[in-house]
Amino acid sequence: LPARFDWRDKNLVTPVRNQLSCGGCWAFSIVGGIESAYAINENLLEELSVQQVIDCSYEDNGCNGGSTINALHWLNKTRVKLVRASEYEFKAQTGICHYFPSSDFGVSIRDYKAYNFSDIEEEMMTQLINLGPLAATVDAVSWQDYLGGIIQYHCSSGEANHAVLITGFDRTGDIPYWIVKNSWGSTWGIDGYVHIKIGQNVCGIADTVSAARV
Amino acid sequence: HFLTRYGRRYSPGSLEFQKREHFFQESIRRHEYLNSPVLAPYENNSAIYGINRFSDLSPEEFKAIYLQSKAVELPKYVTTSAKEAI
Repeated sequence: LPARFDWRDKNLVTPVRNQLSCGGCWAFSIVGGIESAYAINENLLEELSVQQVIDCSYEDNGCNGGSTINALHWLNKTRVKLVRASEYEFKAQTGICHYFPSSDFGVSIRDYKAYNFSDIEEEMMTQLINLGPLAATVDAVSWQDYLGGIIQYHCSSGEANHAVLITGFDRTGDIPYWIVKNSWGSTWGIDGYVHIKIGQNVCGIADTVSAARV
Repeated sequence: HFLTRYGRRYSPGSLEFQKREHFFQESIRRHEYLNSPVLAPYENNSAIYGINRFSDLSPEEFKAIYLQSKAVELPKYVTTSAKEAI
């Protein structure tokens, strides 16, 4: 494993978005992962529609909440093609599911992996490199006040309430950390990102980890 | 400064203003707690907590809007070496 790895360095991660007052973090998280998986395969970085997942993933509750795993299950079962974000724009509220002709551009998933990596975060690093950015759920109660730095305390495991995308890790300093993309805009945290200590499953970062294959 | 920076338009003296001011003061107390070196020994690059655009929300409001991911239990990942051992 390299000391530092970040999919952003290869320009394979889309910019940080802002979920505004919509509780759709779960959709932002998996769509971010699918965007990167597609970019890794096709060398083409496209912003895909989060609103499509919010409106159409019937196993979830749109802007009132959902789960990354339910959304991946729906995408895998239906093979729905995610269209470009510009074609199905984010409205920050749940709407009616729109359908598109199958000839239109879109990205569908072929498969997905979802595991608990608690106690084996080293293995999670390998998976990040092999599969691409990883969607994860975390306890983000203390993130209301986060400004920057590496989160090591005030964060529980086993109490997930938020979904994010892990784009890399850094073990070059005293405290190794995950590089995590959030969906609260680029003015929050470290340009929209948060750093979480590797090891000890801080914030439950390793409890629910998933990645899609496109 | 907070109101200007984050584009808040509460009328001074209104009930809403008072409520938001109360949550803001609460958040300052929370930052003191979260930054306390007793609870979280300071190390290089430790997390820092302070005023941001969520500082005029109560923790309950923050939770209701932004923390809406449902938890799911997943199987433990089995490493290759563990699989070989089995």
